[in-house]
Amino acid sequence: VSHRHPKSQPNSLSSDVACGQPALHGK
Amino acid sequence: LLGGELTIDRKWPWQVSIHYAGFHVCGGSILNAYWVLTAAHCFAREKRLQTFDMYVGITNLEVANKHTQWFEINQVIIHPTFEMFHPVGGDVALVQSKSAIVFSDYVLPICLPSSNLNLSDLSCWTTGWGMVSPQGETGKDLLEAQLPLIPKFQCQLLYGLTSYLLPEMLCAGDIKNMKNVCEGDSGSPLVCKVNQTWLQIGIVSWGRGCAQPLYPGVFANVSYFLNWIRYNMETIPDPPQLTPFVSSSLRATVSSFVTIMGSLLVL
Repeated sequence: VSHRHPKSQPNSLSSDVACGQPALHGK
Repeated sequence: LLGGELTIDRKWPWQVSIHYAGFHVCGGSILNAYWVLTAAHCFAREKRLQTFDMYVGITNLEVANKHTQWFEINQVIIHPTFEMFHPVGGDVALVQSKSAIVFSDYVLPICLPSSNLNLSDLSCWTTGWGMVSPQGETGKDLLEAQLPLIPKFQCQLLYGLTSYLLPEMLCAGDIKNMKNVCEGDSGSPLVCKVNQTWLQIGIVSWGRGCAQPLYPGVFANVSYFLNWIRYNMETIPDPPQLTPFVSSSLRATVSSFVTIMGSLLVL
């Protein structure tokens, strides 16, 4: 489980992870 | 997806595959630990909810891996205007999982946009396991395609008066490169990158065929349904969780049984 997502996203509906932030970024 | 390309693990971690009777029927997107956003028409026909299930953390539908999670569905909330003002109008549904989705680098929620997001000059992509050709070929791998947004008036001109577009709909497609959404992509997200964060602005909904470049894909505009989405997610409680439970009488019976077995072993 990822632990790197702070609860700081204004658009997030999740309580424990940031939304829309994949760990892998496509080139 | 027509004209889509193979994607890789972790790139679109909010992607969901909704299955009916063991077969992929629609896509969806993770909003939080219990809620998945998809198209209402995925559940339009009368079907038993128990026959549906969902997979997350998967790209090849034939190969579940250690990051793949499987979920049964607790309930589906269909938008109240579904099919009311248009054959595919109000094409939004919220699916509540029976158990919580566990987040990882392979499984993450997508953000919802603000209601006043400016859609001009956005880089938008869609993903899905839908048909890869108009002949009905399907692939097992998740595909991705960059789809430019098409202005509403232009999209309405292309579709003509027989297929009118509601304000709640938006269009996207790559006419030049023949990229479009197709059957089986329904419910999948259309996402755009804004300030290094991916926002879901659309839900794959309908179109006239897949391979006719003059007919772009039509998506439910997520911004239009924000209040409904948030209201339901905030007011509907999480499903009851099954916890190990042994009644006092059963516990006494089990205890007696264990004692007797222990005595027998000693003897």
